[in-house]
Amino acid sequence: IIGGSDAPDNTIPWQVMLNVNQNRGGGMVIADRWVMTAAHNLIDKNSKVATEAIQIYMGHNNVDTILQTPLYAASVHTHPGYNNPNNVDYNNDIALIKLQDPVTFNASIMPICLPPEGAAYETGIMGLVSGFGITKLGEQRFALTNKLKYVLVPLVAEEECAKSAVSWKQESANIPDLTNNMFCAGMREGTKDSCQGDSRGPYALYDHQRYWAAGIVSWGVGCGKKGAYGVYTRVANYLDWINKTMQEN
Amino acid sequence: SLLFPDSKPVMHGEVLSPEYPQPYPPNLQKRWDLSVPNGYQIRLAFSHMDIEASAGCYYDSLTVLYNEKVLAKFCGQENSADGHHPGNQPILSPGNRLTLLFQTDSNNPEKHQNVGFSAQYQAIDIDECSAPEPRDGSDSLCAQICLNTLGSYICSCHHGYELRSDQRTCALSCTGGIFDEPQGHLSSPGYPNSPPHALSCQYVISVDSGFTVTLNFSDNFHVESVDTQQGPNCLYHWLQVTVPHREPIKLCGAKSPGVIETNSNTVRLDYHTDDEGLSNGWSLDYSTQRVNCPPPSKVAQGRVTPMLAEYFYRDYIFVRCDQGYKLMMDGHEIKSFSAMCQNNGQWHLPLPECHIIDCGEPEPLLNGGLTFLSGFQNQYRSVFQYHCNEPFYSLLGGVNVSFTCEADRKWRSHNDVVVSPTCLPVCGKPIKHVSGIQR
Repeated sequence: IIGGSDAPDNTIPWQVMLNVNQNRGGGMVIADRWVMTAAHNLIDKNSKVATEAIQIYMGHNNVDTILQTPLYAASVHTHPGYNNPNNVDYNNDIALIKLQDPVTFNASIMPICLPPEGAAYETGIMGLVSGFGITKLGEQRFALTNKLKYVLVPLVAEEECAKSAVSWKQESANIPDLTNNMFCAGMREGTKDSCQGDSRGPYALYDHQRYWAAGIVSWGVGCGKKGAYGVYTRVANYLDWINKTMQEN
Repeated sequence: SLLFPDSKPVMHGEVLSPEYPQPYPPNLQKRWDLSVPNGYQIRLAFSHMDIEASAGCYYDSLTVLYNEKVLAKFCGQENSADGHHPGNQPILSPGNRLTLLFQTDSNNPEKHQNVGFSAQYQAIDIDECSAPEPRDGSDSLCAQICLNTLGSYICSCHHGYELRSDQRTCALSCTGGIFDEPQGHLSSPGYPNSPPHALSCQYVISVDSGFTVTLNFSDNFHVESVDTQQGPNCLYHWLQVTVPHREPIKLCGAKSPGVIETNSNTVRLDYHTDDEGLSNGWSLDYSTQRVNCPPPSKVAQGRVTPMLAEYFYRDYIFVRCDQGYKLMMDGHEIKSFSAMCQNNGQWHLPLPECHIIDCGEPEPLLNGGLTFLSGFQNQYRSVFQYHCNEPFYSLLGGVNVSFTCEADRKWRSHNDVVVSPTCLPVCGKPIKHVSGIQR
């Protein structure tokens, strides 16, 4: 999390830290047996990673502590529309992991709500993105945090994000396309953003006294750069698939 | 001959004159020997008679004989004044045999062809007992009691006597009488007349062990007593009443003992007289009553049925518990209870107890718990309420429902629901918030 703060205990109880093949990422608790995350990194060379390669952590804000109580995956369900062999197509970047054992909720572990019917993604509304990812960027130097960080970033209008994407493509090849299943969030001037290590984690909106999972940290061009917004999976588009997958499994 | 070895006794039959209903031939001498079993006599009735009439039935005749003695001689027609015919009157034989002899002469009247006769006979039981006493001083059929039977009779004797081997006369015998009917009558030999001297009679009344015997002596009681300084004494004549496990009672005098409740199912009466003195004896009716069982005590939280003023041998009682209570006996639950009053005056089972039922531990609620609102834990009418571990879980539907332990031993809500509710996770509501918008 670039430009964020340490999350006090029990403030983001749905936060999950995922290690997939030793790569740190995020996720969010949505039910006592289910973690929602992104599909990328869960598919390796067109096939799902083995459940044994996945370690799941939750309930603490400190990496040293959270690592003491790993949970394990029973099954992985990536969205059937996710097809990204060359890392240029992040459409349908969503996945569900079923836990081997259910968790009991308390102050430190609590599910985040799924998007309500007809959820509104209003431009400018501040969303809470959190993770254990990179916190500082330097010329040759990155800093990975051991503490859960969060930052509030506004939801960006689709037109503005699309405009930015055009400029990204001018600067660099192999920039993924934006689709309707994505939205952008971040500061025009940079400074506040999610980054490497936060990927697959939650972007939460607060409405009617509840946090709901509006987005999943998906991809971006750099982190915290001026005019480079973070791109998130638009969870509200996947309610049917989420409910169906959980019911069938 | 008086014996007819070839004739087989039958109970009824018919006799027809030769060639009847055609005219009978001349020069006939036809004989029929009728017999029925011993103890029966023959009743012979003519349905038609048409034999040539003559004075004294001189020419043609039908003669009826018993033991070759002529009982009657018939001729003529039943509607005619000529001859001698029986009409509708049947003939009764003195014994079990009868002979008919039909004789005709050589001539028959030319104008009228006589057809003879048709007759039916049947065996009639002889009531030997109604025969008058013989006047010749010989013995009557039975010395005491005569009982007619079909084809015979039997003799019997009054109580206190037994039939001798001659099957006719009776000898005094008053020992070994056992009375096992629920009620009866017995009396001393010859009662109310004075019996022979030196009697030693024994009577035993023995009924089922669940009954007790009550003796009811008639007023006419007379057993010789001897006046002594200590008062009347049953010295030479007595009637002794013996009940098991109790002192025997000797009775004598002229005053009836009236009613004696023995409280036993067995009573022995010994009647003794010596060679002298005079006792006219006694008689009594005995009856039996079922033994009593004690009234059952009350059962707390239960009911004993039926409620009767008294309980007797073979009566049943049942115990039912009030709603919410169960029958317990010897620490075990029983489905039903009944007990019978035994012949010893005791109930065959002790009364059970009624214990309050228990619905067992309520189903635990995942991510929740329960709180008892009233009653002793798990017992009938106890009430509890489920709750979820708030604020992380909330009850499905959001309404707290109370469960009550009902009589069917199930925890039920007011809506008759038996299943426990569900605790749903609360989403998106952390107990602490990140510092949001700050200036």
